[in-house]
Amino acid sequence: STIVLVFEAPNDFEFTVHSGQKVKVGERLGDV
Amino acid sequence: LINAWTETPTKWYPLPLAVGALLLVAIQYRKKVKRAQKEVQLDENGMEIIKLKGPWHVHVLGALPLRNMSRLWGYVNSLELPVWFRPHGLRLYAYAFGCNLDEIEPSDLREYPSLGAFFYRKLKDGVRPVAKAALVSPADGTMLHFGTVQGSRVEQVKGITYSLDALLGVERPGSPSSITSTVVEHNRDMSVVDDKEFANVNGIEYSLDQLIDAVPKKFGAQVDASIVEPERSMQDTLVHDASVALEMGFKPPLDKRPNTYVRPGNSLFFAVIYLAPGDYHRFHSPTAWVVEKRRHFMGELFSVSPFMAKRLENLFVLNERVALLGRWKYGFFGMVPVGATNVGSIKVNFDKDLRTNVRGKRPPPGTYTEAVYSAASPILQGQPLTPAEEMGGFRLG
Repeated sequence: STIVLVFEAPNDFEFTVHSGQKVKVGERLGDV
Repeated sequence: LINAWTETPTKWYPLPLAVGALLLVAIQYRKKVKRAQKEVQLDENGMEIIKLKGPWHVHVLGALPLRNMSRLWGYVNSLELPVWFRPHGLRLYAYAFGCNLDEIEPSDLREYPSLGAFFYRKLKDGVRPVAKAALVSPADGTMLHFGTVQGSRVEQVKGITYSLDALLGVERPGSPSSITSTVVEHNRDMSVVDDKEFANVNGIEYSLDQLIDAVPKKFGAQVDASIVEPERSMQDTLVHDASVALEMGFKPPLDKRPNTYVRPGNSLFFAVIYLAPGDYHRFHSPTAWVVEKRRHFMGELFSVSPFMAKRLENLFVLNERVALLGRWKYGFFGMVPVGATNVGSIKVNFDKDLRTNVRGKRPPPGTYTEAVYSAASPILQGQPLTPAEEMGGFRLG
């Protein structure tokens, strides 16, 4: 199963993860 | 062999002209097929026609009755296991798929009647701390891909894209995209709420109008539901909705804007998280947001493993999925749980009417049924969710 997120955010929004990284519920994915 | 390799003389023959011509034809044909696969075909409404594209083994998979197989898988895994067997069987499963048994609730494996129940297990309180960030992970899994949406195309893997409109659906009058539209009624009585009560409940010196500029004074009149949820009091509901409103810096609904609309200075971003079979399979809210509507796209149930994502184009717009659309403090926000062969059932806690992976004739690809959640919170015009609040999950079959 997969979850796709699509969202509008300011141009300076940055993901704080990298492809292939294991993540858990509540873990930081990105921030402005 | 060594002698044959070293001593046999090499003798070159000219190829017949016909063989060379055939080779050129084959190369041209291969180029044409690849070009056709990359071309986007549109229907009379300008919507992309979603078709199965990929190497031959993808087409073999496409010929299998994946939905029936998925339902059979779900049925088999819902069968009750003997109590004596449960700890051994589930421990073996946990070992094989890397499940952490220390964080599950209940921790006694004998309390899980079937593998399906274990698959949809809960976690103990506090084992998933919530980061202070604009966006947090909605699930346990692997970050497959992320980036910005370019020209209304979302990148599935490097070099393979799919249409954003096909993923989320678009509203076009007269188009076959929208089959039915219903208002999901919620068991909340909001008709008696007023500014005073709101302030009292929150114990703070502000009124609802001060908090939210765009609140209509007579909002209570628009509500259909009249039964208060027994497990959730009016007070809890108000506090919950107010916390979402405060956190997202409440803005009124976004009207019917196309999916590609963004405010000046903003961009559309995407992220794809893959849940492996051993992962905790409930999903949570990735931020403070309001879900205004859901669109259920019935579709295929291909595997969504990274292996398939690299080979099957349009995978996420071919598969059955539930697009939850709404807004957060920066504008549009969408979350799309996508089903797969083993997990065709998508559950959304605040939408009791939603049924996925059901038997029966499927509508054409790209069509969907829609429900709006405006009755959930007349103030916020949707279902408010706090960061990491449980939203639903994937079930076997």
